[in-house]
Amino acid sequence: MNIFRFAGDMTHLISIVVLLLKIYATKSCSGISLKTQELYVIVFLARYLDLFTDFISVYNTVMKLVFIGSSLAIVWCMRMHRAVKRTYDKELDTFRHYFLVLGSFVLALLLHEKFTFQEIFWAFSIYLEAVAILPQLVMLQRSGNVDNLTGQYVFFLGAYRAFYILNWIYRFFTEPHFSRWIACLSGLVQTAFYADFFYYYFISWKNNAKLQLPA
Amino acid sequence: LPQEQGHDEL
Repeated sequence: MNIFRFAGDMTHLISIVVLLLKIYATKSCSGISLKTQELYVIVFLARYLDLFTDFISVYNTVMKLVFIGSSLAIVWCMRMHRAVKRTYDKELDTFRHYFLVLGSFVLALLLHEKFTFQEIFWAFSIYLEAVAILPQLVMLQRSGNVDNLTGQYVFFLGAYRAFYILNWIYRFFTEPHFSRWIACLSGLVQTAFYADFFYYYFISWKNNAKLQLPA
Repeated sequence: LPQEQGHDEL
């Protein structure tokens, strides 16, 4: 594992901690898209079907369990916790996320590394992760004002993707047979979705102002 | 060279 991959995993972890912190400390999930969070649950469950069949390392196994557990906890809070669920901005979270699930699954049936149950679900999870942030980004755009922790959450998620791209570049030059075009292309698409957000994030940071997205 | 075993990224 190289430093970029590790930095990517850590920023991913930080994003989840920031989100859990926001929900726990403020007892509020305003500005957070339940649809994006539900998509992440599907992404992790579909991708980590290999938990019981392929052992890579203790690190990988622990991280997989943390990602599954934390995404389930977030969705549980937003749906079941009495105080938290009242703060959910349902009317702003109207993205038709079922289409993303359906589209990703069809794409996985067409484009995959091997035609096996696990590999189809792995490819599905890669495609779905690439678009899972869309309901969240649309929600941010709609509300215009982004509270601090929500902004940090999306920032760290985007940083995670950026580090994974650096990780692939590094692996491409250091590993003789590194070719994983499904993950790399999907990763590029996914990171591109954050470009707009990053632009406004850095402007607000430079001006030391509250993050605001144009309508 | 050995084939990659499974997906090693998260």
